[in-house]
Amino acid sequence: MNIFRLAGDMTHLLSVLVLLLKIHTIKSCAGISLKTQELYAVVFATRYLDIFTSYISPYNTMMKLIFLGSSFSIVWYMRYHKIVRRSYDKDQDTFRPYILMLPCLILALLINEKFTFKEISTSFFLFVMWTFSLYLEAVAILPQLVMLQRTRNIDNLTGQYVFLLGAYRALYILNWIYRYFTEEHFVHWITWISGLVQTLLYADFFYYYFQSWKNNVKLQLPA
Amino acid sequence: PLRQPMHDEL
Repeated sequence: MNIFRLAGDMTHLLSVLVLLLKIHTIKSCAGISLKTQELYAVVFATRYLDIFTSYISPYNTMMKLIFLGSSFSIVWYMRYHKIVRRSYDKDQDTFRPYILMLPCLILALLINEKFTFKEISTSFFLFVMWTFSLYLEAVAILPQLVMLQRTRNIDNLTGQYVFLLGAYRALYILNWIYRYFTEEHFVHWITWISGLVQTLLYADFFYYYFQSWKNNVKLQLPA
Repeated sequence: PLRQPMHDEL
């Protein structure tokens, strides 16, 4: 564990807590994309399939349970909670998740690390699911970014949520650089490239978020 | 059995 990775995990945790805070306290999910939340639930479900078989540390298991629990409860709130669901604007959330999931699944079948880790006991299925979750996480924010462009006035909590979600993967990139230089043969192109793509997708959001913070004006993304 | 080193990350 290094400071970049711990900071990344805490930022990720904070993003989830900000969203849960928004939904649970003001009982509103205005401006939040249900499609992105559902994609994230799939990301965690497919990434943590081995939560009960491969134990790493109390921290690791606890964080996995938190991410699984929070992502599924956010989806539940937005779909079934009688008050929250009313504030969900499905006409603005029109991105079709399958056009993201299918290519990621095909790509995971074609390009995964199973071939370099032949001696590993992990089953091919787990490898493919884990790789699928990496690719899917890289693009899972797209429905939310599209929705932000359509939503004229983005409220602060939503803006902070997206910012923290983007920042966590940027911190992970620093973690991978750190681990590359401190641990021999720590090379994971698949994770690095998908993590880089994920962070680059936030580039324009970061720019407008920084501008709104610097000029102290409301955050707005150009349509 | 050996575990994929990458799996130690979330």
